[in-house]
Amino acid sequence: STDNSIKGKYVRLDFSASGEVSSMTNLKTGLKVPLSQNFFYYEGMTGNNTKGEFQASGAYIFRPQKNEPTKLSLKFFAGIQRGVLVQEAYQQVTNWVSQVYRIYEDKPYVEVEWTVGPVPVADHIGKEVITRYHLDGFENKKTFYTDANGREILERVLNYRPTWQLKQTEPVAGNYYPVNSFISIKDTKKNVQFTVLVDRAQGGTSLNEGDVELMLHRRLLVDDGKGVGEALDERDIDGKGLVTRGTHYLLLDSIENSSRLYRPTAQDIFLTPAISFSTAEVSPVQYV
Amino acid sequence: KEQLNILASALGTAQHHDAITGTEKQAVVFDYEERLANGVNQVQNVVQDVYNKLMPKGGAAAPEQLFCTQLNISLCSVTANLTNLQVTLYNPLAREAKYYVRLPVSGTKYTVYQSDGKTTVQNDVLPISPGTAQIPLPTNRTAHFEVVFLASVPALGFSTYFVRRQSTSNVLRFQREYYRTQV
Repeated sequence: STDNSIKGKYVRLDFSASGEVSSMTNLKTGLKVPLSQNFFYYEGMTGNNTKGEFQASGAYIFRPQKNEPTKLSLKFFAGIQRGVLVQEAYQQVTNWVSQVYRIYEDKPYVEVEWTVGPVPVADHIGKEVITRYHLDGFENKKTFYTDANGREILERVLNYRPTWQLKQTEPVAGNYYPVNSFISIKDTKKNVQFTVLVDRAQGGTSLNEGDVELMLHRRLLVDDGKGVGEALDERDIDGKGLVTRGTHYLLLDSIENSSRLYRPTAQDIFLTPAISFSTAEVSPVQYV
Repeated sequence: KEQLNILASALGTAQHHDAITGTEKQAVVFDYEERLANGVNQVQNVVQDVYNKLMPKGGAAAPEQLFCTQLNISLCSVTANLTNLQVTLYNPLAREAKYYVRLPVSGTKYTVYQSDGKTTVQNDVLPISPGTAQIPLPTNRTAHFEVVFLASVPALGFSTYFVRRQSTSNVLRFQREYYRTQV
């Protein structure tokens, strides 16, 4: 098929011929934006005592070695599945990173299920894996929004603090903020808001215009010297690095409509139904 | 109350800043995990008690409720091989919830009935994603598909859906497009 898109009643996602996301459309309003998404990793700072740069990246401290992360290019597009209720597209990025894009017929969001790990460290480089959504031509004017534990929404401005004169010494980490429920960017000229809801607290930022960046998984080899006394190198019982899986929910709408979407969606994510099963060997009618 | 308190206590312990942010030592991680798992196991008994109470007086007790804590990686020994399953959902929201249920299964054709036991609801059967399939597990997967259906659950209430496997069929009920593009 040449139709590289998945859609439901409310949203559509298009993919390029090579399987990378190319655009997102709100089918209710007709709003369409060019969208790309890639995985990267920052190399964790190991520290250097002789140069006075002892502070390593670790459990307490995020401190990348370089300000530009290394890109993990898409290895292959593993196809699309179309059901009546759900459509899915599969991406394999590396041997240790994969992703499913999923659109349910009746939901206004794109569900992105990412799987990362075990992060390879045989090269003795600690890695901090991020995903970066990018809307080309989007002007959020160095401003993005994060929530405070799902309550107040706080405006974050790149390299700026509202109550003191900031001398920025960490161009990446100094712009990372807690994302408990969601992170969003707004283009007031085009009246577009792009929102990413998370299923767990993560770190997030918007370092470039049109970017939403979220930290997914960290595996580091050096203790940051802040008290834990161990490197952030969590392993399973067999000694292998952890595989982590989580979900992002992407929403696209006008600025005035967005909160009507992200607030109920955040509730649905936080308080999902509790599922239990039983196996009584009776017919449904008898059971009722 | 005693059973609930085991989870409440574990969650209280996990309010420590090291547990919240992940700055605890690995041995402490294991300890938090054990406490939380014990708490969750106890709360599953409480769920059973609640459903027993909701059954009509003088009638049978609710069937034994079974739980799957690894549905996020499409693992559930309960759903994997069964041909006749009741799925009960409790909605903690104070409004109706529309929730897409995904259950790992080994068959390819299922019928899902609503809580009246008569009306069928649409379902899809999809293969589990390639990314899920490659997650290393201690044992082999028995479920290679997922059945998906939309459940509607009333505010602060529960619904039961009935999932029945149809006679074995290799005809998958979805349109499959498979193309691998090397980049």
